[in-house]
Amino acid sequence: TVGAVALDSAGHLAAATSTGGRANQWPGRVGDTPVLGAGTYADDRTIAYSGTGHGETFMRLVLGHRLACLVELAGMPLPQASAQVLDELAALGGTGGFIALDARGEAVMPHNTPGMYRGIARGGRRAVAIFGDE
Amino acid sequence: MPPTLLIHGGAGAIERGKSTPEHEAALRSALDEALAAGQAVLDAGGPALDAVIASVRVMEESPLFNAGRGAALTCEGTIEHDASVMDGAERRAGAVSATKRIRSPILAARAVMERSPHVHLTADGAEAFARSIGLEIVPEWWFFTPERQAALERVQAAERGESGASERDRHG
Repeated sequence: TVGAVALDSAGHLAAATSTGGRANQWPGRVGDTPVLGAGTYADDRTIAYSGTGHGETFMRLVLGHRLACLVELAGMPLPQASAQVLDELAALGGTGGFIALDARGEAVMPHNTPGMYRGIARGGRRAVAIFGDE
Repeated sequence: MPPTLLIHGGAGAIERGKSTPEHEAALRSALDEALAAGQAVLDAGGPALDAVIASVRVMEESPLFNAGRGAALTCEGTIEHDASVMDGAERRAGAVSATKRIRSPILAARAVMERSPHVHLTADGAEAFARSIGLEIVPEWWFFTPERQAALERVQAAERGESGASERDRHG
């Protein structure tokens, strides 16, 4: 699964996710990627989000939308809300990670797997990472 | 806050020493290329929606990621794509699922959002819609890579109890 989230100069947020699913899945299996709120979500009032990992658990948690609700309704800072939903993912036995941005440009790329292919571009600079300890 | 772009190319058992330096370098280069594509849009004052599509397009075309070309295989050795996009300004959204021959699933998802009255189209209907608006359709073999075929065989052998499949094999 691949994904991107962005905050533009007008202050708008957007998210996009695309995937081939899981190796050896049943034909017709649909994971979190096309399920709005589970694999992809964007709302200028809260966050832009894209997830990757064990899609079935992301869907059961509606993880992206839950993250947005914690930010908007519970007033949680994005890093704190991200840690909470990642704990909830693990508590259901799910593995994976996500990228998320809020409307002020706060950025998170958490994962509970050994690694995640990820990158950030801001202020004319770019950085990529693969392993969890980077 | 300056315009900002984040990308991911998948999460899983990605550990040091598990892949060759060449493969790791190719991954970093592909991630940087995806970032650069989206960053160019933002730096030119373009919308976040165009930026995320530009980055995902680079990764769909790369055989290194489980999306578009180089996607994981189903238990029947076929490939099915899912994709979605959401625009935070008006909470517009588009998604496709279980497509087999649309070259770019993310462009199809965007077209569903912008050129159909729906939010999600699936399977043959999504393919017919994509064809009707002129999105590129390719033969299914175009998405296949030897690495994913081998990964499927390892996963299926493991299911038969014949040998171990890695986490990487399972998740693509």
